[in-house]
Amino acid sequence: DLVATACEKAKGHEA
Amino acid sequence: ALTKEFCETTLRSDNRSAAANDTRELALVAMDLASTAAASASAKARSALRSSGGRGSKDRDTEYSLRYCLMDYGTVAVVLPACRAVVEEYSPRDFQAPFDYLECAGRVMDAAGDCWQRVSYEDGALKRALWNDAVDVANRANLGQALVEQMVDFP
Repeated sequence: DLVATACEKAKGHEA
Repeated sequence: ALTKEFCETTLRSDNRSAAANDTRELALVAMDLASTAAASASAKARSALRSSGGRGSKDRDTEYSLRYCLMDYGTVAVVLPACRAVVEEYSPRDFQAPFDYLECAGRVMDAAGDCWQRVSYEDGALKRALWNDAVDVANRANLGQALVEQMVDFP
């Protein structure tokens, strides 16, 4: 699903 | 840094995520959640500042951190709705520069990060009082930024 996919990509994002 | 678990738990706490069609819609949800967290953190900081007695209280560090975080939460409250409007308008067919959309998410993050950084230097009672809220606002702003980057396909 979209949330899981987006969160996999967002993982580790640092400001 | 964002964890997958934080990202999923946060997004799924809002029902609109399940119905989202693209990352733009998920970014809007994340931004709304950041807005809610900033409003709640701001109300708590204001109340703590009031009960600290304001100027002349014994714990000046706490007082100043509360005051600076209030400024930052105020900035978040002003910038977020404006940024939301920018993200809402996004269409890949506009061929607008990615930075035109990324900048506002960065500005939200800057404000949230300023409070987070200030509180991170503190310890003891002050940190216990402010830390969770500051982390929550910063994490949600970070999530919003990550999703806006995905929206414009920014590596």
